[in-house]
Amino acid sequence: MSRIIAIANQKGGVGKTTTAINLGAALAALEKSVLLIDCDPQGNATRGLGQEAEDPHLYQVLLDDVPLREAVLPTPFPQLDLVPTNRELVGAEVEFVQIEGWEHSLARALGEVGSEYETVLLDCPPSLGHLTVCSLVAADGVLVPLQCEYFALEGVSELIRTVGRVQRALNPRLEIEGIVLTMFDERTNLAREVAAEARSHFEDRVYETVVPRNVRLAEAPSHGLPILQYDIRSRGAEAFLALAKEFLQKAA
Amino acid sequence: MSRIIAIANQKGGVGKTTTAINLGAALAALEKSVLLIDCDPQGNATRGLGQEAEDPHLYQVLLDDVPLREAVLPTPFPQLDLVPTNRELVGAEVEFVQIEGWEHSLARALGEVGSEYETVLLDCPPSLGHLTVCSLVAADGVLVPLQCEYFALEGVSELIRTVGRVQRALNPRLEIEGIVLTMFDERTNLAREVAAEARSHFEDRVYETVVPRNVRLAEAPSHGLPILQYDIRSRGAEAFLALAKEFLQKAA
Ligand SMILES: Nc1ncnc2c1ncn2[C@@H]1O[C@H](COP(=O)(O)OP(=O)(O)OP(=O)(O)O)[C@@H](O)[C@H]1O
Ligand SMILES: Nc1ncnc2c1ncn2[C@@H]1O[C@H](COP(=O)(O)OP(=O)(O)OP(=O)(O)O)[C@@H](O)[C@H]1O
Ligand SMILES: [Mg+2]
Ligand SMILES: [Mg+2]
Repeated sequence: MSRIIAIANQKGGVGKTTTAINLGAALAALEKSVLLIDCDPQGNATRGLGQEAEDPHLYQVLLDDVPLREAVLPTPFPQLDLVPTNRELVGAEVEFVQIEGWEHSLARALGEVGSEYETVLLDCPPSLGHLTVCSLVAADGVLVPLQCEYFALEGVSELIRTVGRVQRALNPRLEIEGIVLTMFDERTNLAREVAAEARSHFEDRVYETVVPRNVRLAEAPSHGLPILQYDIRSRGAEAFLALAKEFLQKAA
Repeated sequence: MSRIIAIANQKGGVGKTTTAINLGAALAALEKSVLLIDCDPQGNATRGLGQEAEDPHLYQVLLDDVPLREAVLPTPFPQLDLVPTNRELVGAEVEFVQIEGWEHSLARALGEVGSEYETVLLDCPPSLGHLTVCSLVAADGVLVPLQCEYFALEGVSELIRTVGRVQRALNPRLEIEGIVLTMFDERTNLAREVAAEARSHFEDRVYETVVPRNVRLAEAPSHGLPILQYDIRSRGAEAFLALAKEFLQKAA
């Protein structure tokens, strides 16, 4: 049973890419096959896995009808494949408007390739523009990383409204997969207050697992490694293993 | 002598809004008049100053030709005025493509209002889309907040390339005002390594002043206050006062 999950939040720097890479790698470590698609022109998920996007990458799949299978790269991490991207994908934001039914281009491209993986993760850019909408149309669920800080909490309701609009107009099966609290620093009142507010507001849609602020998570991508491979003893690695297990339980 | 400065970086969560609000408030505290324009549909600079965007706000200025002066709000902080915004500004990203010369719409709107302030600060969204391009066309300089982490350093060269393109095609006076290192945590090797790399790569374009990671900076916006008013004794307040002084020295 394959599930396609968009990792989205228009607020910048809340841990979307860190969640995509490390939840992906943790699911792969638990022997669940994963395809990670980098839908952000920044290409951070690509770089964070130590890869480079050569042609064809996601841009050519969405705009030149190259079959997705041709853009899939194996990674050094078993059970984890990647569709990379680079700056060229910026062009999609503008060129999409000329294409009839652009919203469905990723869903179409995924076609039967998606069902060859148990989980497909889509790392979204920090906006609610065309690339994020395209990912939401292709997805079964949305995983929302929520940084435990003020501005991040402000923006979540807008994201939930956008998900509702996409669900009604373009993708009826889309649901909120869950909200994961990220960069939680237990030494600060701010983090505890934001976490408490998020739990009271979104209730059981918030995962039990909380990802702590842990510098090892910020160091790992500079070595092209997920946290499990970079430092298995770190609190970051522990958190993403726990999140992967909770994710699988919820999806069961 | 009035200067218009865009605060931009397509990487999300690097401290653009925090820099816009607190550099603005620090310049105002040094008796320099400041107009802060919230060019990000998230409206974080608006909320962070405790304000709400009622009509007319930036959207109506850019798309309905409402004079900018009518959208200017005084703030509780002397010498600091604000042009607020809200989610409606998202519409500008899409509607701009139908308007001839949209790139110059903010530059035109600023007209002579800009020269009534010693500094105009433009808080940009986390992308290199229409709203950021529009801000770069209106600006004399770009201030780049650079978070001392791996992904953030990756993206700076792309931003500098975009600035170069805008300078050549649309705004010949645009220059790099400076790069400010943000969220610097002196306890981590990562921050020291990224800072050293940024200084060796960008040399004297990097401000001497470094903004440390300081939870008081993340708490202040939930009270609708700049750091100087929220906690003048904090390291965040100290850093932004020093940055304001260095900013004024460099501009002299
Ligand atoms: N739990 C954590 N502890 C410490 N650092 C973290 C944590 N999660 C993410 N980071 C770091 O914080 C920064 C922002 O995270 P990341 O890039 O994953 O966010 P994002 O939401 O994908 O950003 P963007 O909006 O630009 O796509 C990165 O430098 C990352 O390494
Ligand atoms: N020096 C700092 N120390 C601690 N927290 C900080 C610091 N600077 C910013 N923050 C916090 O980090 C988060 C990201 O900062 P901010 O929102 O200013 O970044 P941004 O670049 O404007 O984000 P976006 O890309 O979404 O516009 C916010 O919660 C902010 O309060
Ligand atoms: Mg990202
Ligand atoms: Mg911002």
